[in-house]
Amino acid sequence: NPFRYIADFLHLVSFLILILKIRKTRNCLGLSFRTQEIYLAVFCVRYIDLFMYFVSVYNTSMKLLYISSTVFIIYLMKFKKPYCLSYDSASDDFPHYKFIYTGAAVLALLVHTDLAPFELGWSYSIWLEALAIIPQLHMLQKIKDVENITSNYVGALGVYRFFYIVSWIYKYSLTGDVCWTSLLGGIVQTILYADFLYYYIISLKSGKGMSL
Amino acid sequence: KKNKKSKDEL
Repeated sequence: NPFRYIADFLHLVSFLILILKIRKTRNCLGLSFRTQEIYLAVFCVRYIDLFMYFVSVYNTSMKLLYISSTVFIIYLMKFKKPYCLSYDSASDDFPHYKFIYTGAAVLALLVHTDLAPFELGWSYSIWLEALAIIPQLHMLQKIKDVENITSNYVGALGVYRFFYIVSWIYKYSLTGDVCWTSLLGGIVQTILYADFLYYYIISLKSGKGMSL
Repeated sequence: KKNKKSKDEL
């Protein structure tokens, strides 16, 4: 399924864009640490299955790459000088415990694949991922100005989930299988990015930097 | 309706 591999690749590219951006500009202005922290929680909860069964070398290495890239980004933002000095904690103030972690838990109780602990945790990770970008969008709206490379980052992340939706439709057309949890979570996630992507595409066309 | 998730997705 080519769409799915494009999606995985885009996801990986988004981490790379972010790491290169932080290193090049030597700061992490405009980036939400809370969003990165939620992504780490998403991967740690979802990829517990690394200890449960083996799928493929591709699957295992991608999971490890996703986790380690996110850990590395968190390290750069929180601990590595000089990058960590420019972290703007005052603008990164979305109440994520109250709305993201709790909201995703409520959504997972409503829409899930199964009530078994692993399946419920997996469904929670899907909803957590869908909502994870909210602190970042909240922060971008507060500081108004968006560096172009940051738009590339959010752009890559948004398109990645869209390609997963295309891949699920493709899979459904072949096998008739559909996972409502992934599909609904993916749709919510893509809608959250869509507004941003709309301005992103306009700014690409005009060839100028963008501001919200 | 099937609610079937794929083990190999990331």
